[in-house]
Amino acid sequence: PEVKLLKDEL
Amino acid sequence: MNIFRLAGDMMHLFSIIVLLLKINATRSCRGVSLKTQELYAIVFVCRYLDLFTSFISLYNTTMKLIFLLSTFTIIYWMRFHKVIRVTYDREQDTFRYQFLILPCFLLALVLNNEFSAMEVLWTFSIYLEAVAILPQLVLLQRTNNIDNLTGNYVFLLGSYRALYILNWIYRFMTEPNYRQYLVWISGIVQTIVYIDFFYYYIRSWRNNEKLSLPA
Repeated sequence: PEVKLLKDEL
Repeated sequence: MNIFRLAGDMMHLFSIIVLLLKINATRSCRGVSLKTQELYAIVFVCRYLDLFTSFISLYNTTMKLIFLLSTFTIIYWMRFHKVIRVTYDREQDTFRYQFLILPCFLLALVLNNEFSAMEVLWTFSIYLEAVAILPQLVLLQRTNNIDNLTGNYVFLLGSYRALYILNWIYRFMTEPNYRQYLVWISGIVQTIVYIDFFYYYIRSWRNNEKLSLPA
C-alpha cells in the first residue's frame, strides 16, 4: 500500500 | 525534488497565470469554462485539507495556497465581476459535471488506501482532477474562435500532467518503495484526455493557423 509520507506532490 | 516535478509545477503555475492575465487584461472570460474552474476548486479544497494537518515545505504550502486562491479568484470574477461575468459563455458551458463528481466520489469510497474522511476526500480529488478539464475541452470545441491564451492555458495544463508522469518514472527509479498506483493510473488517464487537444494544438502551431477543434 501507499505510504502517507508520499503526499508531497501537488 | 527532481527537474520533471519542478517543471510540471511551473507549467501548472504558468497555466494559471496565463488564465488570470487573459481574463484581467481583456476583461473577458470568453472560452473559459466555469465548470472546469469549479471542479478544480473542489479538487484543491479536498486535496489540500492537509494544509491544516501536516507541513511538508514552504514551497509546498505556498503552491497549494496559490492554486486555491487563484482558482477562487477566477470563479469570483466569472460569477460576480460586473464586466467579466457578462462575457461568460453560459449557454455553451453546459457540461453536466454532477456526472463527473458523483462517480468519482463513489469510486473514492470503494477504491482508496485507507477508509478515513481525509483519505477518501484526497482520493476523490485525485479521480476528479483526471476529468476536470473535460468541460473546458467541450467548451473549446464549441468555440469557433479560440483565442491564443485560452489555447495556451489548456496546453500548459496538459504539459504539467505529462511532466508529472516523467516525474513518477524518475522517482520510481531513484526512490526505494516509491509507489502510488491510484495516483499513477489517474494521472495517465488525465494525460490521455489531453492527447487529442495536443494534436490539434501542435498542428495549428506548425501550420501557423488559428486553433480550432473539430466538433
